[in-house]
Amino acid sequence: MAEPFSAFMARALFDPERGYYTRHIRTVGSRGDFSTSATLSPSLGHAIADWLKAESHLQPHVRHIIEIGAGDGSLMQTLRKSFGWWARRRFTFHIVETSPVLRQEQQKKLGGKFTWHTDLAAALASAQGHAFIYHNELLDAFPATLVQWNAAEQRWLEVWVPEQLHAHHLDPAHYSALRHTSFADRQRCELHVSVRDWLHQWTPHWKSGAMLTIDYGDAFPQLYHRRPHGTLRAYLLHQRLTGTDIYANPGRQDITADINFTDYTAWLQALGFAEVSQHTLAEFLHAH
Amino acid sequence: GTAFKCFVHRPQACA
Repeated sequence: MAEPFSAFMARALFDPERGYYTRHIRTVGSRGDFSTSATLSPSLGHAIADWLKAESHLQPHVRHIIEIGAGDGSLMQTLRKSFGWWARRRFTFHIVETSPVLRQEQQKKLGGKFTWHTDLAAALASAQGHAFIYHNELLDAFPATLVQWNAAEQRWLEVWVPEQLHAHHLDPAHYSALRHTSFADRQRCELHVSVRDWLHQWTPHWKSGAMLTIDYGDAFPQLYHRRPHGTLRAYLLHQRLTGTDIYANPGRQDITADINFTDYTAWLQALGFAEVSQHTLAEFLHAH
Repeated sequence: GTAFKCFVHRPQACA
C-alpha cells in the first residue's frame, strides 16, 4: 500500500492495534525504550518545578498543571515531590496521554493524585482554560511530512512509502522549508504539519498560563546544515536506523524527527502566543 | 546548533 510518509509514521507509532506507542513500548528496567533526559536525571523535574513556582508568582490565579505525554511518569513524579506541601495542595495535576500502555504504567507509578485525559482540549476544559502546560520530547514523535527538493524543477515534492515522489498540497506560507529554494538537489526536510494542526485544535481552549516546550531541534535552515537526508531516524532497541531501514519494522521501533523551531514559534505567534524565553536545556537547568 | 531547547510561550494577554 502506497501512502505519504506522514501516514506511515502515524500508523507505525500510533496504530491502535500495532503502533509502537500504543502497544509495544517498554518502559521498565534496562530493556525499556525510555532513556530520555527525564528518566536519566531528576534535575529536570526539579527545574520544571522551580519554573512553575516562578510562573505561579506572575499568574497566581492559575491552579492547574498539565504534562502532555508523560512517558513512564517519572518526570511528573519528581516534579510533584520537589514541591512543598503548600504547592502540592495549591495545584491540580493533569496528564494527557494517548497511549493506553503508558497510561497504565503512569497510574501504577503515580497513584490517585492525578487526573488523566486523552487529549489536551479535555484537560484544558477541566481547568477552565487556565493552566501551566509542559511537555518533554513530545513534538518529535508527531508524524512528520517528508519533502524532497528537486533542484532542476525548483520545486518540493512529498516523499511516500514505498519511496515515490508526489506533488504536495501544502501552503508554503506555513512552512519555512517550502520557501527555501537554495538547497542542493534531493535535500530532504521534515514538516510538522501534524504539530501545526494539533496547535490549531487546542489553543482556542487556552486562556492563561504558560507553556514550557522541551525538544530536540534547531532554527531553520541551520537544522539541515550538513544533513542532506534530513533528520529522520528510527531507534530499534537503542540502535539508530536511517534511510529505508526506517520503514523496516513498523510498530517495533521509535521514529523521530528534529523540530524546526522557526516554524514552531511562528505558528504559536500567529495563534496569539508570545515566546517569552528560549534557552538550551543546559541554560534552563542552570537558571532553575 | 541542534540541541535540546526550552521555549516558554504565554497567551498574548499574559505575556
